[in-house]
Amino acid sequence: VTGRTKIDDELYDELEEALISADVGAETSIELVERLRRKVKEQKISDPSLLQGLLQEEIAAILGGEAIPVNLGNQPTVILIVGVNGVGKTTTIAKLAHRWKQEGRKVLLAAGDTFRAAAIDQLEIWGQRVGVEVIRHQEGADPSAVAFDAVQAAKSRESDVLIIDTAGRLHNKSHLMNELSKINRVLDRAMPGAPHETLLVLDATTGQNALSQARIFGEAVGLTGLVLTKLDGTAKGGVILAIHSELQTPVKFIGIGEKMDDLRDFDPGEFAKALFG
Amino acid sequence: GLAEKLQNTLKKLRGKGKVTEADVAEAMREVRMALLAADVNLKVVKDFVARVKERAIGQDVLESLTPGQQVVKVVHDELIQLMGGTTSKLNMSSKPPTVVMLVGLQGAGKTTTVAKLGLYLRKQGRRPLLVACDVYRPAAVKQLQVLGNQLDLPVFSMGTGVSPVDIARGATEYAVAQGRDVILLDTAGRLHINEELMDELKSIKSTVKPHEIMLVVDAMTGQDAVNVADSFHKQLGLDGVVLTKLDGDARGGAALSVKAVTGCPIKFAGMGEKPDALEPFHPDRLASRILG
Ligand SMILES: Nc1nc2c(ncn2[C@@H]2O[C@H](COP(=O)(O)OP(=O)(O)OP(=O)(O)O)[C@@H](O)[C@H]2O)c(=O)[nH]1
Ligand SMILES: Nc1nc2c(ncn2[C@@H]2O[C@H](COP(=O)(O)OP(=O)(O)OP(=O)(O)O)[C@@H](O)[C@H]2O)c(=O)[nH]1
Ligand SMILES: [Mg+2]
Ligand SMILES: [Mg+2]
Repeated sequence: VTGRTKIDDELYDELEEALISADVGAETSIELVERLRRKVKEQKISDPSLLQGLLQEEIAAILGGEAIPVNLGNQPTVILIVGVNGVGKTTTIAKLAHRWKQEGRKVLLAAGDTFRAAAIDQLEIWGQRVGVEVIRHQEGADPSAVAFDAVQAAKSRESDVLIIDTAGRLHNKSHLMNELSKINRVLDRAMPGAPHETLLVLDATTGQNALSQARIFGEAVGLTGLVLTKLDGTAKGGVILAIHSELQTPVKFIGIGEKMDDLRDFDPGEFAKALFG
Repeated sequence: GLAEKLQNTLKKLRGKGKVTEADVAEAMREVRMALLAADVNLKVVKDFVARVKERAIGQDVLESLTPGQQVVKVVHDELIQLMGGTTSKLNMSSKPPTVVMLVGLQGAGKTTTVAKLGLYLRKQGRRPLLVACDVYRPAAVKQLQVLGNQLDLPVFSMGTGVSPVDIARGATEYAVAQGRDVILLDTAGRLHINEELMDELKSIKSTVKPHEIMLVVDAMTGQDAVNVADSFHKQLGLDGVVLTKLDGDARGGAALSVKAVTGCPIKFAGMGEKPDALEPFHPDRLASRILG
């Protein structure tokens, strides 16, 4: 989108295609470029080299000026981590635990995936590496029981943060979404107001299905934020624009690798720029 | 779905006598939007729509009493053509053991698919050996061992302190000694842009010379599917693809993108988390799913 001498349909098409290629989605991309056209007309802009920057500004503005941080004001703050299979929930929990431990907080983890092979082992290894305790039951145990037990443990240990891992699940499986709703209710029963944060983990390589994931998980448990993982790959995660405009769910963190410090706060400006990278 | 949209778009043309180029252009916009919404890659969509348009302005559509139906048929036929036939055959070696290597991005479903393939092959009378070549992810070896245990399938592992290349080599020697005739290598998830890890795969390939290298792709993958498939194919040479998590509601356009850019057949579909949730891939079913 460089080296152009005039603003023409071809330039707008190119910008629209860059957005589509970044998984922004056809409808949203068309809408964004329409808005840009109007702005260019209103402001009588004639320099084509300005357009990509204007589009980036528009996108950053839509995503909200600054990141909304996780509220760590409760004792303990209970955080529920949810999402479909393989997106990076367990690894993200390790990263969050590491960050908050570095900040001097007392962190406790709960091995709420009692279903998948070696899921508990995986979180326990991370717990050892990060230096935090993991509450666990046996494989096949009721995840709600683990959640309840973990809240009691967090209270008695005076933990600052309790992060609860859950099994990956596809949102079109109602019995699994019901299981998640039950975990949510049990947490509130164990500590009124819990969970204080519910983060949906989304894989940046996912296409338009991420919007359905956000809608349905939101209906099942209510989301306070998103974590967008695997942004160290070539996928751009553009679908979060549609999620933001429809559901207003903010991205709070991004995952940029597989190590415990590969976590960053979400930066709308950086994200908007990277869409065209 | 798209079929309905196209019928509606072109229904208003009935009795007009002749479908114009503008009418076809509008129908092609519908096709483009539907395929993009289904996560088919933009470049693949453009090529596809160009081919459909060529046929859509042909005689059998323009002179039809039901042009909408004709265009739907053209789209469906072109999708089937692009996806290719059903081929769930693995390249078997004339001299056992056959070596199958599964590769792909992080979290795509490789480890689970290795276990599923083991069960599938045993039901076909084979003697598979599952091999734990992921020495990086916490408890990855244990994950495969637990699955192998559940299915009463042997798992070869050398722990996490040995290189995946040595593990693969050790596994082939073990397979020969134990009379296992298919080796299924589970590798660590990796990015196609990670040179070091892609070199590791090339190294495994040159050491044990797999007869079948399959890329495992998540059915909900978006536009990036083309970059990933193209890169893995160029660097390793793929024999087939497994599309996982088709029990979800993602439209699965990534399948079209992967097939279009690599030419490799999608051989299997992952239809759930349980070990028996693996089926031969049916291109016609995916075509209907994409059309919506
Ligand atoms: N490159 C990259 N890989 C990641 C990132 N986050 C997680 N992963 C990898 O993605 C894979 C899946 O991560 P998990 O944490 O097991 O995902 P999960 O959502 O807990 O998976 P299930 O519990 O099976 O649903 C692992 O190989 C992780 O190392 C990231 O930000 N970048
Ligand atoms: N619903 C569903 N889940 C699946 C399917 N295949 C795999 N999974 C789940 O997806 C998640 C990731 O599967 P893994 O087998 O660990 O993926 P992987 O590619 O080995 O992951 P890495 O080794 O970290 O790269 C797990 O929760 C699996 O149970 C499928 O066909 N359907
Ligand atoms: Mg997990
Ligand atoms: Mg694995």
